[in-house]
Amino acid sequence: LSSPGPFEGPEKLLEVWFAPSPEELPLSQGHDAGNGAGSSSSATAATTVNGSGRSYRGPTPGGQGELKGLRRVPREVWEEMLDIVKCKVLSVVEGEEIDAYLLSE
Amino acid sequence: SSLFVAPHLLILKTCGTTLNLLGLHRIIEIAREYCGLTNIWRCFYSRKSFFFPDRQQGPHKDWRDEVKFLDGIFGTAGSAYTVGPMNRDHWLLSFNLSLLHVPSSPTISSKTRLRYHDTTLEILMSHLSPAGRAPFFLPEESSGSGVGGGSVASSSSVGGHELGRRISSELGIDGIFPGAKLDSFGFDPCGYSANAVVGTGGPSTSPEVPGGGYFTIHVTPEEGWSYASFECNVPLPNKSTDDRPDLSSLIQNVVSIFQPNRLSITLFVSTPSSASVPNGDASTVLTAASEAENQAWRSFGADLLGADFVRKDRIGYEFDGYDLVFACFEKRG
Repeated sequence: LSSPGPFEGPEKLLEVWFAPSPEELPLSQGHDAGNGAGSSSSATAATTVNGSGRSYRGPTPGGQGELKGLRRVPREVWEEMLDIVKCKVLSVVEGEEIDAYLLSE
Repeated sequence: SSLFVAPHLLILKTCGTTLNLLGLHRIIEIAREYCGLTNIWRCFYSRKSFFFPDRQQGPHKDWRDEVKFLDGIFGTAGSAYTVGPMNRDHWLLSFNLSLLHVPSSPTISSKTRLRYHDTTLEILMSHLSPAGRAPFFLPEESSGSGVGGGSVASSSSVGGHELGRRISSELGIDGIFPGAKLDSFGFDPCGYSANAVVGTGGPSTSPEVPGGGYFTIHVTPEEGWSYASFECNVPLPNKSTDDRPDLSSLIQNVVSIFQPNRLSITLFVSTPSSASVPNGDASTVLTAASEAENQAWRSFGADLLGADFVRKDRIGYEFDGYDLVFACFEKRG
């Protein structure tokens, strides 16, 4: 993971927004699925998990700890994607609405 | 580097010689396989000009290659921009507003679209002062060997997370947003990264700024190519509260921590796309967006950072679905 010579500080920033899946959309007009980024519908307590060991919490409909959308993806799957990018996960913070992965490099 | 994952949003911010864009194909696959998300609503890719472009690999060797890569995924409907002075600190942006796989594309409801309202602040700082760089070096007695902008410490007596915590506390980074859940790391022999998630707010949070968000910081402190970045999407009040600073106060605080000699500031404010929002909701979102943009334009005034800095540029862009305010400053002398 060491980087010999000058290190490039300026980052590449990729931001991808997905539309809700058909299953998340309202069955009737006027009823909203409530899964948008910025929604406060998933009020899970913030927890920190350092190093390895964040377990996959699958969807439990109606449950308090239900994770939605991309947050349901297991850490190992993101790690596989990050291998392509050449980054490793150092730690993870889970917030009410967003998960934050701190990476090497 | 950092990865942020929200139900319908993924942000990947990577430095060094990482292959950021090469992860995009897999991201799209993962979203489809695990979440049934088959439609990309919008995609942004941006970066500042590299210090060492010759060291980059893959599509990152050249801005044209990066745009070509994105065009290969989204088609040629995207737009690419160069913002700021080309001979100094220009900033590059490519964005695509589209729905991939349109045949199965559902209609996004108006309420969901309102929740996608987004304001993102980015402060990119370079030429940090010696005092601004010093806290980001591992203490000599703890440092392992090595050069470069930071590896994961294995020989240091202080763990990376503990070092990060100390730096965050010493510099007041842990107080930028009181109550934020902060995760930081100090690298060996130098460098620092931090992620923070900010809650939706307790009773004392002003009702005018509901919603949480994140902020992230990355620092490469070595002389000659020192650099620090701060990015944040936490909704900010018009006037600072005990919980949250206003826009000007936040920028001033960040600049005082990292002490750059040069910096650029960008603020993105989402607006209703001309093709996507019914009139009834557009007025609500437009009002919020234009207020944020006007506030940013005013906040990026020549006196934002006091008499020590001179503002070199202030530029406003209106895109379809987003407005951007860009400004860059240099320290006098």
